[in-house]
Amino acid sequence: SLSELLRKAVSKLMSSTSVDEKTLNEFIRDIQRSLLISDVSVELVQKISENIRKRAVQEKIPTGLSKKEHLLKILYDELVKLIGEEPARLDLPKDRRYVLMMVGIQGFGKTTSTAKLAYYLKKHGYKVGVICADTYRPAASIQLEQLLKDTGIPVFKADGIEDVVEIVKRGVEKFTSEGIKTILIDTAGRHKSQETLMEEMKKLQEAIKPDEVMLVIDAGIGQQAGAHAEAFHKAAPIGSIFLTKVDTSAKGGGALSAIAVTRARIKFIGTGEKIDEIELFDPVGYVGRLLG
Amino acid sequence: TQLSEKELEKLAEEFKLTLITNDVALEVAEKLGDILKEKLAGMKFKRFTDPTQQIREVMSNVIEEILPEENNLEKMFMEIEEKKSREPYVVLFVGPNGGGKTTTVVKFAKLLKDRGYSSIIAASDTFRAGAIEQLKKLAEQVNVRVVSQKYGADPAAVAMDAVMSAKANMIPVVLIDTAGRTEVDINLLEEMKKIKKVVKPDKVIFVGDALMGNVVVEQARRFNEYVGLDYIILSKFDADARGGAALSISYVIGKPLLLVGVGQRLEDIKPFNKKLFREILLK
Ligand SMILES: Nc1nc2c(ncn2[C@@H]2O[C@H](COP(=O)(O)OP(=O)(O)OP(=O)(O)O)[C@@H](O)[C@H]2O)c(=O)[nH]1
Ligand SMILES: Nc1nc2c(ncn2[C@@H]2O[C@H](COP(=O)(O)OP(=O)(O)OP(=O)(O)O)[C@@H](O)[C@H]2O)c(=O)[nH]1
Ligand SMILES: [Mg+2]
Ligand SMILES: [Mg+2]
Repeated sequence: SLSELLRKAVSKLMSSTSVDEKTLNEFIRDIQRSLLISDVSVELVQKISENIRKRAVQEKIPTGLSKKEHLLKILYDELVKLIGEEPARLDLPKDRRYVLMMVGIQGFGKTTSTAKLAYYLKKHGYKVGVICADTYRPAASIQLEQLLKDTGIPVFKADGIEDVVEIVKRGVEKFTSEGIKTILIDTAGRHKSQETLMEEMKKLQEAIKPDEVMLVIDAGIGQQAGAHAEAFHKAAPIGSIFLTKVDTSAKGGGALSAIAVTRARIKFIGTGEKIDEIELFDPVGYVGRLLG
Repeated sequence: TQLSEKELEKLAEEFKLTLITNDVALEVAEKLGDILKEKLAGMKFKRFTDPTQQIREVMSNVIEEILPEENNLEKMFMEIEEKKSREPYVVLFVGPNGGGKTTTVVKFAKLLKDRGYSSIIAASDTFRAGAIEQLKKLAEQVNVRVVSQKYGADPAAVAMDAVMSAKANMIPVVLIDTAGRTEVDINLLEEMKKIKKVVKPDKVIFVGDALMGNVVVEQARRFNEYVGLDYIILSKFDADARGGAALSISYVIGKPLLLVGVGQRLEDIKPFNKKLFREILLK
């Protein structure tokens, strides 16, 4: 469980004999180092540290808890406030149309994750179709088609149309007429300094009004995660996060900043390059990696 | 006067935090903080004057000493020129998934072309969906030939194919694009090692993503351990990257930063500018 895991991660605190000012400072210092190595933003680390210090000093220790257990509980609360304590559940409706748009920075794993999610949903009984709305990347639709080639999941692509809104409208129309209810849209990579691309995403979201906009984030992202997520969220409100490349040595702390600015939860993680390397997000695993 | 221990500690903390905010890995920022303390500890400051400017200069020097040297691109062009009438100059590109290798390889081919050197690109990513088609379409934009086989082919075999073709056609440079791989996948690290062993490239270039944080330390270490890196190229600098990854990589494996990618067009690549980096890192 999350609390057992926290206890293990903060074992130094548990082995000390008392919680005086010095121990509290060392505890906070250790937490800060772990979080910073895990790419949590400096701003968020300072905020969490302040909250731990303030509550440790001000709060009355809940009955039945030792001073140490109280500190652990505070840390637990701070992390759960951001990422939630329940594992993600598959909550997409099966019986009505559901349009999910994947967005994110170049190379972070959108196309691969779109294919993974499509296959995952199909295996769980959804009628899925994928629209390639990336008109920039050479062979983007070919990449999607190759990823999905043994799954029977149809891919709708541009074939001469330049306008992404037009592509998606036609794709949704075609899939709907074929009885496909769950439609995933792969979009081009973009970042906050590319105004034209951010504007395109905004126009696409406003014209199509997808049921969900999922932000794809590379677990290795550093201190710029929050700023980028904020820009995406301003242009097209983010409903959920797909954290990729969790199978590397990256701890994914950047995702916390993305969560903080979008209020979205992480729904899925990518654990490799193959189409079945996708899992529902589990906060216990995530916090375990975060606190090393 | 000299700075007190308390003042030194405060300055080191500020310096560390600035570096970390600019994406320098924690272990590197801590080491640089220690170096700053050592340098400042010995210094004497004039009484009644504001030491800020002097301190800033010391911080700038600490970074300056770690950042790699410039002008490696010119050195490389000289080597290519020297070798061109004898046999092809072979460059192997490796790096993590999605870091910008394929785009960078074609950008590099364009750089060479603008300098008067033709090249052949080996499509040695025989694994990822759409990799061969993506490379071919990019290369078409600058009229550079791609040598490829089927998906699933041996990457080293495709590379040797390209080298043979370059030899037969007197083409001076061969650029090898490989599949993305993680620093924890032993099989793929071994595969990369084998490609180098078979192909014997003149240079191995690591292409990484400037937006990445602490993971670049492990990436640089492991890739360097398995295949020996000659140069680093960091892409996506146009995405408001602060450049800390460059400092981290330089500190950890000491290999020069050759170029930085500053966009998705094939002309969007620039030589590494030390002064610009120093300024960005100290913001
Ligand atoms: N190791 C690992 N690699 C991944 C994962 N997800 C995606 N990748 C790889 O990351 C690279 C980039 O993935 P893409 O799906 O092309 O990324 P993208 O965001 O669509 O890229 P653009 O469309 O160019 O913006 C590919 O080599 C993928 O195989 C993951 O969970 N783990
Ligand atoms: N903004 C920006 N995007 C870049 C830059 N370099 C590459 N990209 C984009 O990043 C994405 C991934 O680039 P690729 O060249 O496919 O990366 P890769 O390392 O070959 O990826 P894999 O082969 O899948 O591991 C593409 O959308 C590129 O257009 C850059 O300097 N700036
Ligand atoms: Mg894509
Ligand atoms: Mg590639």
